[in-house]
Amino acid sequence: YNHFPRHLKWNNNTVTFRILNYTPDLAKSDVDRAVRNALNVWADVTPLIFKKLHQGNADIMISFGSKEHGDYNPFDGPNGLLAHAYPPGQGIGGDTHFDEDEHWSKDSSAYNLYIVAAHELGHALGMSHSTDPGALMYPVYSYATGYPLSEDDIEGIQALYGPNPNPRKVKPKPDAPNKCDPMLSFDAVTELRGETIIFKDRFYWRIHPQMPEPEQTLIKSTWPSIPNKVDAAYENPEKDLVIIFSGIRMWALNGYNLVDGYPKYIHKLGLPKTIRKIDAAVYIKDTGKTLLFTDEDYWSYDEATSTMDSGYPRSIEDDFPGMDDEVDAAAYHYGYLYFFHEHVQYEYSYTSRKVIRIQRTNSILNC
Amino acid sequence: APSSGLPLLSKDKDSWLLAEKYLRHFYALPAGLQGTQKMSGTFQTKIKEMQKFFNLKVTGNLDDNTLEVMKQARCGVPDIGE
Repeated sequence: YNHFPRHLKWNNNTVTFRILNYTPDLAKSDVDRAVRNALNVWADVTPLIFKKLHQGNADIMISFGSKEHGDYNPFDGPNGLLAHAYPPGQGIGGDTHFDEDEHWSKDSSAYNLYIVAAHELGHALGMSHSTDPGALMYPVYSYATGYPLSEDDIEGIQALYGPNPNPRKVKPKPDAPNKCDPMLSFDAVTELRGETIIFKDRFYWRIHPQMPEPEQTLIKSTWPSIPNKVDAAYENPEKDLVIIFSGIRMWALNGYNLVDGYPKYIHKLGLPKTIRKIDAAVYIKDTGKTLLFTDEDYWSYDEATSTMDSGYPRSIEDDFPGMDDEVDAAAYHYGYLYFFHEHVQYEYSYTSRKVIRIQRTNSILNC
Repeated sequence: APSSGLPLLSKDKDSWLLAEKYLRHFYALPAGLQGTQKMSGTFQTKIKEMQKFFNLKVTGNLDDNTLEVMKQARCGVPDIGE
C-alpha cells in the first residue's frame, strides 16, 4: 500500500461528507447506499465515523461531473479515467468526483459505483495507490463481489488511523499470489488460442508467446460469471472451446465469451455422482481424448463421441509411472504432458511413457 | 510523432500519444516536448516507473503489455505521490 506524501490524514475521527448531485444512471437511493456502504468498508476497520451533511461545507464533497468540472483536472469521456479524489485537507481536500460520462451500475453490467466509491474514498482518507493487484487501492478497475478490502488495504488505513476499537469481524481478501513464490502451486492450467492461462486463487496469469512477462488479472475482471475459484480447465482447439471446472459445475468459453446453456453439471460428461470435483483436465490432441483427474484416479473422455471411455477410472500412479499420485493441473504440448502437483512440475513423455524432467511449478512463469 | 530516437516498439502515433498522456497524468512526465523530445531519457524513465509499479518487465520500451495496461479503465489519481 502507499500513503500520500507526509501521510496526509484527517485529524478528527469524525469525518463529514455531502453528496452534491446524482447520476441519472441510478436511483438516488442507490447512490446514497453505494456511498454509505463504501464509507462503511473503511469505518469497519478504523475508528472513523462518517457523518452526512445536506448543506454547507463537508470534509468530503461528492459530485458527478464530466470533462472539465471545476478543478482543472478534467475527465476524458467514457472509460479511461473513471473518477478521482483528493487527499485529506482543507478546501478541495477529500473531495471525490465521478465521471458522469461513464455508465454507473450497482452490479457488474457497467462500472460498479460502490466499488469505485470505496476506492476513491480510500484516497479521500489518505490512501494512495497500491501495487498489489488484489488490493482495492490498485489503480485499475476490476469488478468483484464480497468484502472489497485486502489485507494490504487494511494494513495501510490502520497505519494512518489505527484499528476499530470495536472491530466487526471482517474477512479481508488475500493479497495476490506471487508468481515467484518457490512454494507456488496452481489451481488449473489451460491453453486458450495460443496463450497459456494459469489459474490461482481469484487470479489468472496469461502467458503469450510474444509477451516477455506473464500478466496477472482477476478472474472476475475477464469472466464475471465464472467463480473465483477454478479447479481445472482445458481447451479443445477443434471446437475452439475452453471448459472451466469448479466444484460440480462446468462452464464453456468461446474465446473470452461464455457459451449459452452453461454452466452444466460435470456428471453430464458421464462421471458418477460420487465425483464432486475435478482436480485437473487436459485434452490430448493426438488421441482426441480428454483426461480428467479426480483424487488418485483419472478418466478418459472421448471428445468425438462425447462419451466417457469404458474401463475407467484408472490409477494415476499405475498409468503414469514416476508421477505423483495426485494432480493439481495438467497441460499438453508436442507429445509431452505437463503435470503440476504442489510446487513441482513433471514433464511426462507420452510416447516413452515416463517422466523425463522435474522442475519447480513456477518455472513456467519465468521464475 | 517526433522522431525521438527512442527504442520504441509502439506501433503507431496513437499509442505514442496515449502513452505520453498517460505518463503525464499518472507519472508526472514533464509537459511539452521537454518531456519527450529533448529529454527522451525522461520518457523512458517514466515508462520504467510505470512498468515497475504494475509489475511488468522493466524495459523502458512501449511494448504491448505496457500499452495494454495504459488502456485499462482506472482511477484518475496519480500513481506517484505528488
